[in-house]
Amino acid sequence: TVGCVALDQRGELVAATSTGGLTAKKFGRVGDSPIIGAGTYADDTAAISCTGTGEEFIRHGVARAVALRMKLKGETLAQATHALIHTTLKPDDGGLIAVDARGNISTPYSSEGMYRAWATSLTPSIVRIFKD
Amino acid sequence: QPTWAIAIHGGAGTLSQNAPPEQLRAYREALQAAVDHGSQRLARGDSALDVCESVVRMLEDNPLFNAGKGAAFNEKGEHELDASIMHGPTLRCGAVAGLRTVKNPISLARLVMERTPHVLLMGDGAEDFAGAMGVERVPNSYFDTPQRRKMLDERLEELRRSSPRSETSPTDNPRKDLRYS
Repeated sequence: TVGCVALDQRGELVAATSTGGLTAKKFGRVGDSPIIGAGTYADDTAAISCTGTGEEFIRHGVARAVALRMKLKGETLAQATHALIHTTLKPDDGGLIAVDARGNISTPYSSEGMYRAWATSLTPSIVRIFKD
Repeated sequence: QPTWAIAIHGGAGTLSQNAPPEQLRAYREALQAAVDHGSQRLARGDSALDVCESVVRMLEDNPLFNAGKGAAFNEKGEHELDASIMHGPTLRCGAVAGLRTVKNPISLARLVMERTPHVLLMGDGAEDFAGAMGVERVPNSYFDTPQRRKMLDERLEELRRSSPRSETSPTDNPRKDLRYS
């Protein structure tokens, strides 16, 4: 799975996700990537793209839950994404990338690694695979 | 406060920390190129919508990642691709599932968002929509890569050796690299 979330200079948030799905999948299985609110979500609070065991992200509506926790509970992006990945989901379920309307970025995951990179107008790009 | 920001991912899980350094370097270079591309476009004032589509297309075209070229095989040795995109200010969104011949699914997802009143198109209907929109098509074999073929062969062998079952779920799979979409 691949994904991108962005905040532009007009203050607009967008999320996008694309995937080939599971190896040896059958029965027309569809994971969370094309399911709005599960693997992809954006509103005026945050934009989120997920990767991992898709069925779990669908069950918990992970992508939209990030934005809702911020809006309704007043959590920061870091708090909301951490709660979803490390409390709601089980270890090794995967991870997500997220950006909020203030340009904060969060990339939590519970797998061994997650291919990820980020940058802002104030900070140079950073590329990571593991916890390095 | 930053005036723009971007984050990208290329999936969770298929690579071990013990992987050959050149393999890890290839992934890092691909991620660097994609985030640099997105950053440059955002810095010059391009919309987040255009940037997200463009960056995901780059990743779809890179055989290292499980999307577009390099997508996982299903049990029949074919590829079925899914994608979605969402525009925060308007809550407009579009998605496609089970595509077989669309080179860049993310662009078709954006067309669902912009050219239809719907959110999700799947299977043959999504393929018909791709034809109507004139997006680039490819044979299903375009998405093949030797690495994904090896993963399929290993997974099918695992299934053959396990006790007969009518179906499996992702969490039945002990191998992390095959559990993740």
